[in-house]
Amino acid sequence: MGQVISVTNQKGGVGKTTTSVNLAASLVATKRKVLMIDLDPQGNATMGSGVNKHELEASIYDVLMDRMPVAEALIHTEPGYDLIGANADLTAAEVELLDGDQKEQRLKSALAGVRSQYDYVLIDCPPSLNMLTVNALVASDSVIIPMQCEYYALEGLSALLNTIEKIQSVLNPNLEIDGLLRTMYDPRIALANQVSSQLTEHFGDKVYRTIIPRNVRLAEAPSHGLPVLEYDRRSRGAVSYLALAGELIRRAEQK
Amino acid sequence: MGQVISVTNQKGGVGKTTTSVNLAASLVATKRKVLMIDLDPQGNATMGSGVNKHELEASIYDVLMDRMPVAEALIHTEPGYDLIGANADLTAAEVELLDGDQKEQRLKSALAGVRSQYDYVLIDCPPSLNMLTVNALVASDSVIIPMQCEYYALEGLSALLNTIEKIQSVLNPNLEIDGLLRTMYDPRIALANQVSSQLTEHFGDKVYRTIIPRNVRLAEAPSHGLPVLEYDRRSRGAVSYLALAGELIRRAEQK
Ligand SMILES: Nc1ncnc2c1ncn2[C@@H]1O[C@H](COP(=O)(O)OP(=O)(O)OP(=O)(O)O)[C@@H](O)[C@H]1O
Ligand SMILES: Nc1ncnc2c1ncn2[C@@H]1O[C@H](COP(=O)(O)OP(=O)(O)OP(=O)(O)O)[C@@H](O)[C@H]1O
Ligand SMILES: [Mg+2]
Ligand SMILES: [Mg+2]
Repeated sequence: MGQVISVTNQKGGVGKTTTSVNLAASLVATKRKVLMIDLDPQGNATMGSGVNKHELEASIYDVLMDRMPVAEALIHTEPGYDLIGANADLTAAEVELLDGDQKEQRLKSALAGVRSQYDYVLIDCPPSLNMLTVNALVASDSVIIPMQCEYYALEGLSALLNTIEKIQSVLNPNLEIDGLLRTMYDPRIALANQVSSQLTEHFGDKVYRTIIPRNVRLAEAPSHGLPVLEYDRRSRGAVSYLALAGELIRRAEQK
Repeated sequence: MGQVISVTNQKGGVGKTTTSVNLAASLVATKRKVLMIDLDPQGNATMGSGVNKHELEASIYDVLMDRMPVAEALIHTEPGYDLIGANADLTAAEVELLDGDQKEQRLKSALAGVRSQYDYVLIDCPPSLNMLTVNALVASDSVIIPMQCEYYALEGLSALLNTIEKIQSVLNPNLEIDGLLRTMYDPRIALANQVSSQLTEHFGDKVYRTIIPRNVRLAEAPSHGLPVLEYDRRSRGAVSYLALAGELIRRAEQK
């Protein structure tokens, strides 16, 4: 059915990559076929999946610039999802994508031929509202917004929602917000509880019931090139991302 | 003496803004004259200084695009440092700065007329190695690199150091790394201790002795538009940034 989902938030360090990698692995654990696109020049999702970004024969940059067909850029990862990797070359794309017609559609066209082979395509976005994120939003059916429950992240939400609305009004009327995901949550912290209440007050059912707790296993796993499910399946981090996968599937497959 | 310092790291959420705001306030507390430049379209440093980014009459964007002289964009903040604010307009600068000659020098030229009025000019950079960060590095005497002691931040360090070297080799031979700053540090976490040892092993005295601990006061302060020194001067967060100011001054003024 090829549901394409962007994992996006221009605020840095809110858990986009951690969510992309661990949601992909959790969906695979439920027997779904998953493709993950690393759309960040930092290449974190690539490294976190056990793939060396310095040794990519073909990256998402090559695909976006039409130098490589998508099929040849696909890597089958250890955890079981397919990946199109990213590295520093992608910084050039932020510039090169500004010219040319259909510049917001490049990722959508690239995915057109392969998305039906998967149940879910997840796109890990960079911390920016630049042309890469625009391409992701135009290519997507829906968006997951990881939210660190602190002031700067909350304050930045309106700029992100603005961008989503602009894309909905012209380039992609079908784009929806699948949900807001509270990440790195520490319930002992008053600020986190306050921001969480503001989110649920404002966004109601759009806020996932699943909360990702602060759990050091989630920060350790990428240093082994593994999703937390492979690294420590009993950790609170692993259990929560499995729960998120379940919640996502119920939302997606109940429509 | 106008020492210009970029606070930079393309990894998101490592404490660039928190460091910029609290170091500025701490330097003011030692009677130094300080200017802070918010160079991030997110405008976090602006909001964290008690200035409403939605009501800026002139922003760093106007200055970079030569629409406003620097002197007219200066705002004197409550905590006592001057500020040139940023808002979403700056996203346009990421594109517009790609044309035109001297495109890497725009910030440097803009600051030329004012830097001598200050002891320190701090530049809060966005989570990207784009043209905004390049402008900051070209305009700077030195760089502070906030480092979250976790895998993805450590892994991203080489890309940042590469960029700094490129700038040193051509556009700004005088650029130095003032230091690497361990931020959000939780000494109970094995991973943090491991990454910290790797940093000190590799970078020796370049790593500041001062470590910024994880302290919720640092996350709460911006929601009141205050540096932590104004919000809770006795907190571990406030004390550590004052210590960092002292360490920075000793390094700068001992040359
Ligand atoms: N729930 C969690 N508990 C503990 N650590 C976490 C958790 N989620 C993420 N982390 C760690 O926090 C840091 C930031 O997370 P991550 O890199 O996934 O965020 P991001 O939004 O992708 O950042 P960027 O904006 O740079 O792309 C990483 O070191 C990651 O390992
Ligand atoms: N030492 C600390 N203890 C607790 N929270 C902190 C600390 N330093 C920063 N924070 C909080 O962590 C989050 C990320 O910090 P900050 O926004 O300063 O990072 P950044 O590198 O500027 O992010 P970006 O890449 O988005 O610009 C913020 O919510 C901030 O308030
Ligand atoms: Mg990321
Ligand atoms: Mg910042």
